[in-house]
Amino acid sequence: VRLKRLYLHGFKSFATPVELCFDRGITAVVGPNGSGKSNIADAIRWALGEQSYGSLRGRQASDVIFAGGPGRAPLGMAEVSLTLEQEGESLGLPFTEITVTRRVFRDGESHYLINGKRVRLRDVLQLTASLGPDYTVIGQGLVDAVLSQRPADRRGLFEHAA
Amino acid sequence: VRLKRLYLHGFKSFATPVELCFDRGITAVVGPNGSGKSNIADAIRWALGEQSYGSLRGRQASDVIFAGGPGRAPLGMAEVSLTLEQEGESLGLPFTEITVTRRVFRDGESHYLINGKRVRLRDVLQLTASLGPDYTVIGQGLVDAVLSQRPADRRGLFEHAA
Amino acid sequence: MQASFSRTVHAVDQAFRRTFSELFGGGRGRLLGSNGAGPEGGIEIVAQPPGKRLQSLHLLSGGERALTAVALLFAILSVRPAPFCVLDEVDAALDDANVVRFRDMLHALSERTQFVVITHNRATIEGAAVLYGITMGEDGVSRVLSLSLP
Amino acid sequence: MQASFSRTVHAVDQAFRRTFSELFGGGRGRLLGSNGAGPEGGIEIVAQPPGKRLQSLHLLSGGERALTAVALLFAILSVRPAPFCVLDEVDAALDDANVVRFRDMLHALSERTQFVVITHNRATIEGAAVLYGITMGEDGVSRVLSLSLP
Ligand SMILES: Nc1ncnc2c1ncn2[C@@H]1O[C@H](COP(=O)(O)OP(=O)(O)OP(=O)(O)O)[C@@H](O)[C@H]1O
Ligand SMILES: Nc1ncnc2c1ncn2[C@@H]1O[C@H](COP(=O)(O)OP(=O)(O)OP(=O)(O)O)[C@@H](O)[C@H]1O
Ligand SMILES: [Mg+2]
Ligand SMILES: [Mg+2]
Repeated sequence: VRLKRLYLHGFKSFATPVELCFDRGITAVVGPNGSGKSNIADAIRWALGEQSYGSLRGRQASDVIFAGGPGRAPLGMAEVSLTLEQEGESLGLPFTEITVTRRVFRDGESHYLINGKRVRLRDVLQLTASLGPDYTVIGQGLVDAVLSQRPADRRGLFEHAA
Repeated sequence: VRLKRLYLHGFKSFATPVELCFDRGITAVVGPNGSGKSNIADAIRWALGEQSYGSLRGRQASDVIFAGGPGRAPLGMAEVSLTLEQEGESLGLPFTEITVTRRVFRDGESHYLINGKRVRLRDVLQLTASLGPDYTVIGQGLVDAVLSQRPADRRGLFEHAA
Repeated sequence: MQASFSRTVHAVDQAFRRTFSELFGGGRGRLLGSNGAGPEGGIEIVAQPPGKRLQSLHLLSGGERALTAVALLFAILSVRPAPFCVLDEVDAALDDANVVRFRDMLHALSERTQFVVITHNRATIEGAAVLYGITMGEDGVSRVLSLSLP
Repeated sequence: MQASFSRTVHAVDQAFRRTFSELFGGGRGRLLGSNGAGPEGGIEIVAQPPGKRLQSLHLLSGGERALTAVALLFAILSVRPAPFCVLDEVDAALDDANVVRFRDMLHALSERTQFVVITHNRATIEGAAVLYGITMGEDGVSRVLSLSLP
């Protein structure tokens, strides 16, 4: 499995649609303070089904929707799509390319889609479980959190790896 | 008042005596990871009377005493002296130079000295109260802690400044 | 007690407006008393980086949080200068442009406050008058070298 | 369940010994099961940077903590490679020598795992195949530029 594309529209500071294509090796993301780099990491976690808004630096679901800026009206929806490419059917679906899409509206309604077809959150979580969710996105300032955990709390990290 | 000299012996990784003289303006301290830079910041807080070993990254009093290294035996005592220079008597004592010394022994005994004379902790805290203790040493990774505090908890910072 | 507290908050707020917009190169910083002026009143911090709408503190980026906190510290120091202040890698999250503005303000404040700055940032090092290098030997012992400035 | 858990801990421990001493340029890292192998057993992390005696985790420096955590993450990835991994400024506390070792190991692991690395460090940027620059407009909107590598 590999990560091919990320599409954002209306997610946090990404008011206008943007697309990032990823290389097989290492992709570096750079930019000034406050430009939107960590918002990209949040977008990937969110598309993979992250349910806790606190871990996306928000307080409620609508905190991920573009809230407006100088001369820019707030948007009504946030959408993120993540395209994965697989060899064989390691993700359990008969497609070479699999696009996971998540949308949320200001009224709180949430949509999940796989290759354009509406699915339930459970289907997305089943798909992404094999990606090693605990160590897929390491947030800013959180790299050494594992050292502060109690020994018994570290089991989760290893159980996913088992 | 200004900071003139810092002397460390046996405090954390400073097994052999060292002395740093400070300039009127800005003194920069640099060095590789784990070399002992934050230990210097801890030494200054400790000499000023810091009582909480947790805020010095320790668990007990003896965590500040050099615990040994490859080919180096542990020491029995940690000592830090901080020399301040004052114009007039703003620190309430009739000396131009005032040296605050703190010692701790492995058996837990603590000594406080001002210009070589044993005093009580209360005397040291009275002397250093006017230095603005809440904002004298900003620890590594703690600069934005004030933003995470609740509004009512921020009063302390301002009361000291009042 | 209360009157002097409110006066201090007001003075620090005035200073914070200046330190914030200088460090961010624009934008607005404010300090507001909350819950009335009584003893349980708190201090609200308002931070609006340039080109952004007014938002709550938890939406700020890592670097914006560090710079807002430094602006507040520098505001307090300009109202009540402490004789000296030790800063341990407070510039770690800052980008190149913000590090330079941080260094320049540090320099201005060092007229009244001595600073001991622990840093890995070249721009911050260039602003210092004295430079100490700390090394760790194979024996686990830290040693101090007095370095000459670049 | 239990047997496969213990096997994983053992495999990650073996990998951690290697990633730790490679990233620190020496020293010893270990993972130990604590409280027996039952379901409430935990994982102890032992980190001994080069030239230091064995000590508990809370005495490590900021950079040593970050590097130990990265060594553990890379050990897990070498035992169970995830298809991709996003790292947000994990190299912020590292000094120049450690950043280079971090970048080199990232490169070796990128054979099996794709990395998206958010960083301010020039050495880390030099190790990337693709580079995106993120900018924030006056209107509070983020835009993406595809940059060519230095
Ligand atoms: N819902 C939203 N609508 C509009 N803007 C938002 C929203 N949520 C967050 N932001 C903006 O995103 C910015 C933070 O972006 P981000 O944390 O990605 O910065 P960064 O590039 O990681 O910076 P740093 O280098 O400081 O870590 C904030 O300034 C905030 O204004
Ligand atoms: N009581 C002690 N005896 C001996 N060594 C100690 C003691 N307490 C701490 N140390 C050592 O001090 C080191 C940490 O030093 P410090 O935190 O000052 O590093 P630093 O220069 O700030 O590094 P960084 O750049 O990573 O923040 C640890 O590696 C630890 O071994
Ligand atoms: Mg960030
Ligand atoms: Mg440090």
